[in-house]
Amino acid sequence: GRLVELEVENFKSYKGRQKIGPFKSFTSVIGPNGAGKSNLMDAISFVLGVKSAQLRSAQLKELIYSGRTRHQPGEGENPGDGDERLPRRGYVAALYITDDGKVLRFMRTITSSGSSEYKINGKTVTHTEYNGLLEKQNILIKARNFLVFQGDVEAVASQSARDLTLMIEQIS
Amino acid sequence: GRLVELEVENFKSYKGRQKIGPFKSFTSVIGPNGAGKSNLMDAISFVLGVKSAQLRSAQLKELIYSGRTRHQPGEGENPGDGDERLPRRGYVAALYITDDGKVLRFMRTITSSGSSEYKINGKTVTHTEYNGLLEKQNILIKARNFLVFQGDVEAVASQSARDLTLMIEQIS
Amino acid sequence: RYDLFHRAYHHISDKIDQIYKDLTKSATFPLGGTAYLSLENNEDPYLHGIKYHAMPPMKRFRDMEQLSGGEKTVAALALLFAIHSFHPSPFFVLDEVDAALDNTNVAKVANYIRENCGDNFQFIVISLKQSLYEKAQSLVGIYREQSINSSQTLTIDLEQYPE
Amino acid sequence: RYDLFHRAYHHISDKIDQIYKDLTKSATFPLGGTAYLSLENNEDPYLHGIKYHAMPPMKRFRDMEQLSGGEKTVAALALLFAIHSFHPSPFFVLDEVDAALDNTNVAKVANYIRENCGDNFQFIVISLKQSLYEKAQSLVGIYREQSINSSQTLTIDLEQYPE
Ligand SMILES: Nc1ncnc2c1ncn2[C@@H]1O[C@H](COP(=O)(O)OP(=O)(O)OP(=O)(O)O)[C@@H](O)[C@H]1O
Ligand SMILES: Nc1ncnc2c1ncn2[C@@H]1O[C@H](COP(=O)(O)OP(=O)(O)OP(=O)(O)O)[C@@H](O)[C@H]1O
Ligand SMILES: [Mg+2]
Ligand SMILES: [Mg+2]
Repeated sequence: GRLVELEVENFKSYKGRQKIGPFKSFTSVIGPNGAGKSNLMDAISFVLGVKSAQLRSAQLKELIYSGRTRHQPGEGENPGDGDERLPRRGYVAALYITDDGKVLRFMRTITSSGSSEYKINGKTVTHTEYNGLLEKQNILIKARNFLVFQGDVEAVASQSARDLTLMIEQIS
Repeated sequence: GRLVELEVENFKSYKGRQKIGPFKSFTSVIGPNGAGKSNLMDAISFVLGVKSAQLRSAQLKELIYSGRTRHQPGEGENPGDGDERLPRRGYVAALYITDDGKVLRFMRTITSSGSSEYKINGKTVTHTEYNGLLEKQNILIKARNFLVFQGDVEAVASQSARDLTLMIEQIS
Repeated sequence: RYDLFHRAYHHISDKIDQIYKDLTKSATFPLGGTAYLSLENNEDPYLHGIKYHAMPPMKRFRDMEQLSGGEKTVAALALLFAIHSFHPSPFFVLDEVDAALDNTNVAKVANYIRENCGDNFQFIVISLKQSLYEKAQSLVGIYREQSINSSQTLTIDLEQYPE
Repeated sequence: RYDLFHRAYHHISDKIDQIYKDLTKSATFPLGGTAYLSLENNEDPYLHGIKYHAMPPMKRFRDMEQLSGGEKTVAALALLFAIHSFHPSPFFVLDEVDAALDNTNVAKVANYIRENCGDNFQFIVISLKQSLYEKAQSLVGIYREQSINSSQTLTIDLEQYPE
């Protein structure tokens, strides 16, 4: 199978709803420092079920687009000081096509209460069902050997013998 | 003051005696992966008194040039299997000129017993004297804020508030 | 469980050397380097670890810790691709893995990706280096739209333009 | 000891913003970003920590952890140069600090170094990027001499060649 397109809504630095893609067999993501490249990788990781701690955020709420000023010296926390109401929800959806041509739309939403909601082709499912379908496509979030976050690549080669055993065990 | 030139003998990947430099106010060190650029930084750090643990080596002996094969599968540890006798000593010397034009030649040797020997302008001194003279030149190895090793730069910005206090305390 | 682990270990161990060679071979060193896995304790790999060894072309054997930044990156990619070959996930997302690579190694990695990508092995590679992204089939360009304080994207299909 | 610490803190705190502005200003954002230090506890900085805050140009304020890789690198260099200004060591050795920087930021860092280096402030910068090392006054080229299994160097004085 393959990832065809991503749709994000109010995810990290991506304001509003945006379609990103299509992705080919070899797609490169480019842009200046701070543009939002790693945030795109965070969006892909998020929709696959990766926890927020791995996405440079302490909690899910921090993944929602926030355009306003925080702790600016002297300024209060008054939420109204932004020029627009801040979104309280956000989602990422991934359009995926299986080897036999079936279209699967994986969608993970951050609700206004700060929890996750999972949908496949529009139908709400549990996290276990969602993850089960991903595993059928050989997308093993537990092992995560196919996601290399910024700055992590060298550590893969110098990990301890113990860690390497664990990594191989998770994919076996 | 400023660093004018370096002389290395059997230090890491530098075989035999080599002079490196001169260094100008802005000198860039270039070359392919694995050529020996970071080893040059290790040589500069070593001659200033930085410990081997910071130089990617468990002990001083590992800093001496070793051209032979180690755990090659199936080969014994026979030191004779290299085509030449391996050096058992090595040193780094730094030629430094102070603001008022005095020439100081700092030299640190790894002896065959694996310990360090310090010399200034040819005269053997203790580590304390050696370090004292460096501190007079504002070269504070304890703080090390002027040496940024490969891969460490981002961590400077995201260090904990506690660590930042320590860093500033060491230079005050 | 034990069997599964062993199968995975032997599969990866068989593949790793060739993948590392593909990533390190060049005109000067047509054979490339050498890489292999070894078990710290042959009896029971579960309780002990698996050690990874990689030697760049024409270099003596050293511990992984002695390799340079760029050499470690290449060794890491070889390991990741070897592990992938056992249980292939449909795609890889790599974020600036080329940061420590010199231009020669960037080109080798780009060629490896180009040769190995396909319908069932997709690569999404974030990079700042032209010598990498110019080899892709398509680009997703991300920029910051200052007026609305948001990231925006645009997609460019490189296959439309002849090399 | 308390006084010394305070003197250092206030000196660095005064300098950091201008240095960060010098490293981040551009034609589009002539003012550059904003950077400052704050004490977690005003009474006794010894017992508590010093927090560093940096905001790239025209970006809202966020925790240091939210900055991108390249933004963190620039913030880190500003802090290092500000700390240096209090107790200036005669030279800096920087090993591939430009790895996460895009070409625009590499040029800014190269210009900053070129403008601030001098008899008492020497920079030795290891880099793989031409847009950085082409700005140096001299180059130390390191290569591996395969026949004798050793690193070798050669020095090139760039000031002899007109730009
Ligand atoms: N919840 C959020 N809302 C709005 N902006 C955010 C949010 N979280 C992070 N950001 C912003 O996103 C920017 C970082 O983006 P990202 O890390 O994707 O950059 P990048 O393109 O990977 O850059 P680099 O090349 O330096 O790695 C930061 O400037 C940060 O302030
Ligand atoms: N004691 C030693 N004797 C001989 N060679 C050594 C010794 N210690 C390290 N080396 C070799 O030095 C090489 C690494 O050099 P170094 O880390 O300086 O490379 P580099 O130029 O910084 O590369 P990169 O651009 O990838 O960071 C390794 O290949 C290693 O095997
Ligand atoms: Mg990034
Ligand atoms: Mg290096």
